[in-house]
Amino acid sequence: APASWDWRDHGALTAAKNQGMCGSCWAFSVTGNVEGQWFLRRGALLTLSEQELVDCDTLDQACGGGLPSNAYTAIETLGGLETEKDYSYEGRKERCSFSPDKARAYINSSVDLSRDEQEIAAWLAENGPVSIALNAFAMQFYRRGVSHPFRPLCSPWFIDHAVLLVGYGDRSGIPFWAIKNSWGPDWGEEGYYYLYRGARACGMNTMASSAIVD
Amino acid sequence: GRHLPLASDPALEAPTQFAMEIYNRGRDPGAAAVLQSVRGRSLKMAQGVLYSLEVTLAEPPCSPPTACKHPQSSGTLLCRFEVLDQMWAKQTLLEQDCGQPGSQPLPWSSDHQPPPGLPSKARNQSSPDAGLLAEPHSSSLPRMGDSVELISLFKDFLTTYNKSYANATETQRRLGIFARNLELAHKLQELDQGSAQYGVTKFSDLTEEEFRMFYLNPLLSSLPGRALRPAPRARGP
Repeated sequence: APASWDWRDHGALTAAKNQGMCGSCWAFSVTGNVEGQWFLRRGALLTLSEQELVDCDTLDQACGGGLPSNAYTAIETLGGLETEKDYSYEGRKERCSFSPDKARAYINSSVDLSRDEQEIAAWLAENGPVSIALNAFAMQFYRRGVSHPFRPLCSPWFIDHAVLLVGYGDRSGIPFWAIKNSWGPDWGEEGYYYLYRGARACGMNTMASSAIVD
Repeated sequence: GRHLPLASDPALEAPTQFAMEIYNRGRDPGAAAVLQSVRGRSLKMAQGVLYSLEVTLAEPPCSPPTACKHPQSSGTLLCRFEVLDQMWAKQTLLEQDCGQPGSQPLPWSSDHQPPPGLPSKARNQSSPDAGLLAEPHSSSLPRMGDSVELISLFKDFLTTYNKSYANATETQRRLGIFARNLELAHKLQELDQGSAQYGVTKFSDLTEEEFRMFYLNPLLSSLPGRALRPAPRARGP
C-alpha cells in the first residue's frame, strides 16, 4: 500500500451527513461506500439515499440497527439506490417509496475484506472507501486528534457502529485511519474520526466490506 | 456513575480486595498493608464496571527500617485505585496512587492538564475528604467550589449546540449527566495512547444508555452477518 492515501483528495466523498437520533449508521456506511464505488467506476459522484435503505431494506431494522452485508443484498434486490434529493433522509422509518425508475446507482455484488490492516489499506488505496464497523465507546466525547483508546475500554467484541474508512496516513509519527462518520460536520474533525492504525483498535478490522460495481 | 456510601456496598469488596492483592504483591503475609477503610463509587459502562476506590490502609512498621521500600510510606496511607471489572476478562488495575493523608492532593488529574472542553479543576484536590469520591449519590452535581466553571461550560454547551430542556428539573438532571460525562471524558483522555482530545461534544448531555439507544447499532455484534465472498487482494503498487 502507499504510505498514505485519502479519497477526499480524489473527489470520491460526499459531504459529511447526519443520521440524527436513529441507529441507521449501517445505511450511511453502505451508501458512502456505494457513492465511492460509483464514482470510481462511473465517474460521477452522487449523493445517495440512506432513507431508501431505512424504509425498504426489510433484512435490517431501520433505526434499530442493521448490517452492511444485508444492505448490499437489499440494494441488489431493490434494483439500486435513489439520490438523496429524490429520496431524502427523515431519520425515522417510513413507508417504502422506492421507485426503480429513479434509481441512479447500482451494485453487482459485495465482498468481505481481509482482517489484516495492511491488506485493508492496500485494498482501499486501489479500490475506494471501505465500509467498516467498530466499537464506538471513545467516540461520544471525541473532539480531534488520533484516538487510541485503552484497549479494555474499546473491546473488539462490542462492535456497535458502522462508518466509512476513507484513508490513512501518519500524523506526527502516529499512524491513523481517516474515518467518515455520520454524526454531522459538527462532530469530531468536521465529521471525521481519526483512529490509531496498526493495532486493530476498537475492532475496526473485523467487519470491512465493500460493494462491487462492475 | 453511582456514588456509594463508605464501605456499605458489598459491590466494593471484590475490587478492593483485588487492588489490595496487587498492592501487596510480593510481600510476606506479615508485611502486608492492612485495609482500614474504603469508600468509592462505580461507573457502569458497556465494557464493564469501573470502580474508583479511595482506600485508607495501614503499612506495618518496618523492621528493620532499612527494609522499607519507601520509609516515608509507613503508617497510614491514603490510596486511590481504579479497577476495571469486565465480565469476560480478569479485573484490571488501571491506576494506583498512594500518599500520606493530607500531605498531597489526591492524584486525580494532578499531573494532567485537561484538554480543551474539560474543566481545569473538575474537583477539589486540596483535601482527600473533599474529593468527588466522598460525595453522596444525590450530589453528583458539581460542588460549590467547582460549580462556576462547570456551569459556564454547560452554558457554552447549551449555546453551541442549541440545546434546551423542558423544565428546570430536567435541566438540572442534564447538568448532572454533563458533569459525569466530563469525568468519563477525562478518564478517556488520561488513558488514550494517541493524540486525541476528548471533552465536550454535542452528546455530552446523554447518558451512555441514551447514546447507545439513539446513535449506535447493537445489531452489529448480535446478529450474524451474511457471508460475502472474499475480496481479491490488491494487486498494483
